[in-house]
Amino acid sequence: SESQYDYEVYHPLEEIQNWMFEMNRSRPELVTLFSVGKSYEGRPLYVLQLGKRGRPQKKSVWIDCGVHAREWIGPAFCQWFVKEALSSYKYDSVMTRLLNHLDFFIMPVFNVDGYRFSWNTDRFWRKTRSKNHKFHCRGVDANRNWKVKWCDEGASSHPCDDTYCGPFPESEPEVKAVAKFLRKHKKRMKAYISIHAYAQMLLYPYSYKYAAIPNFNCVESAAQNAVTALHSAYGVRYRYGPASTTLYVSSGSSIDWAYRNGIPYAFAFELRDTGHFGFLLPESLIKPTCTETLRAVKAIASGLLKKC
Amino acid sequence: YQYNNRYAGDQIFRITPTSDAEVRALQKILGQIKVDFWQPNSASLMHQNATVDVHVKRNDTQDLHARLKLEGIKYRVFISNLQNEIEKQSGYRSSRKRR
Repeated sequence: SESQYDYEVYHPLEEIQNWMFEMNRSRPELVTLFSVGKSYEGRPLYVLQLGKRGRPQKKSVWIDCGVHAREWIGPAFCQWFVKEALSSYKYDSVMTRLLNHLDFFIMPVFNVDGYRFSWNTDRFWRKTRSKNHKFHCRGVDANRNWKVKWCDEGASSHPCDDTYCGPFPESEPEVKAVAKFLRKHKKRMKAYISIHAYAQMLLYPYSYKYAAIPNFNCVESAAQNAVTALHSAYGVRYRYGPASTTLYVSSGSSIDWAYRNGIPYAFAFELRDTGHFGFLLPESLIKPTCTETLRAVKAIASGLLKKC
Repeated sequence: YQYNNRYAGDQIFRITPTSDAEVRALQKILGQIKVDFWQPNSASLMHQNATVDVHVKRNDTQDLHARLKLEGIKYRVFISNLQNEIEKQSGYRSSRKRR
C-alpha cells in the first residue's frame, strides 16, 4: 500500500506500475491514471495526472522521467514528486495552490522497455529497444528522435551509436505517443520538464543552435529562481542556461521540440552528481536529490501562476 | 552477483583533454578501444577542458592507462570496480526488502 512504498530505493518497472495503480486507487480526488500509448515492446506508457478536479483546461505542467534507461534517479524523482504533492496537499500552501490552479502530468518512466532492460540485462543501457532490420544493434536515443532539426549536430545516424537519432523523426512509439499527447494539449501546457542525469544542470532551449529564445528573460529568471530554490536545500550548486552553450549542441531534443510547439517554458534537469557515482547514484542519495529537485520544480511551477 | 557479475573489473575513467590536440588524440584512442561514453554522450561531443567520463571494460583498462600516459593526457579513475559500485547502489538491504 501507499504507506509502505519505499521512495528511497530504486524500483523495477513492475513495482512502479503497481505503485501508479495504487496512487490512482487511493487518491481519486487528485489523481487520474491513463496511458498515452504503447512502447515498442508493447508496454503501456502510463501517465499520472495530478491536480484538484474542477475547471477544465487548467494550465498544465508535463514532467517526464526515464527518457534514458540508465538514469534511474529520474523515475525515483517522478515518484517522489507525486508522493510529496499528494502528502502535502492542504498542508503546504504552495503545493495546495499549485494543485488547485495547475494540472501536473507525470510520466515516471518514459522509456519503459529500456528501463526494464537496464534492470535485467545491461545496467548502462541508454536507448529505447526498437529493432533495426539492417543492423544487429538495437535502440534509438529518445532525446535525439524529436522532429526539430532532427539528426543534425550532436546526433548520430548510425544505429549502433548511443546518440542514434532513429530512421525518421518520432520513429520511436514512445516519442510519438508523448508528442501526440503534448500536441493535443498544447494550449494548456505551459511548461515541459524532462528529468535526466548526471551533471547537476538546468537547461533550456535551444539545444540545436546558439541563439537566444524570444522569451529569454522570463525563462532565464525562472531557471535562476529554480536553481536558487534547489541550492537552499543542501547547498548543491547547479549550472543553468541554454543547453547549446551550457552543455553542448544536440539536435532532436525534447525541450527544443516542446518549445517549438508552443510550450513557453521547457527545461531539462541533469540531476546529481557531477561524476563521483555518475549513473550509479546510491539509494542513500535519493532523498536529498529529490528533495532539492522538488524545490526547483515547485519554483518553476509557481512562476507559471505569475505574469512574466 | 547482479547482472551475472559482468561488470567486475570494469572501470570509469574521467579524462580531461586540455587542448584541441589532446581532444584529437583522445578521439583516436577512444576510436580504437571500445568504450561506453557516460559524459558527453559521444566522441563527437568532446571538447577541450570538458571532462570525459567513459566506461572501460576490464580487459581494456591497462591499455587505456598506457595510452593516456603516453599522450600525457590528464585522467583519473573515479570508479575502480564497477561491479562493486552496482552491488552497493541497490544494497542487499533494499533488494531483500523488495524481494
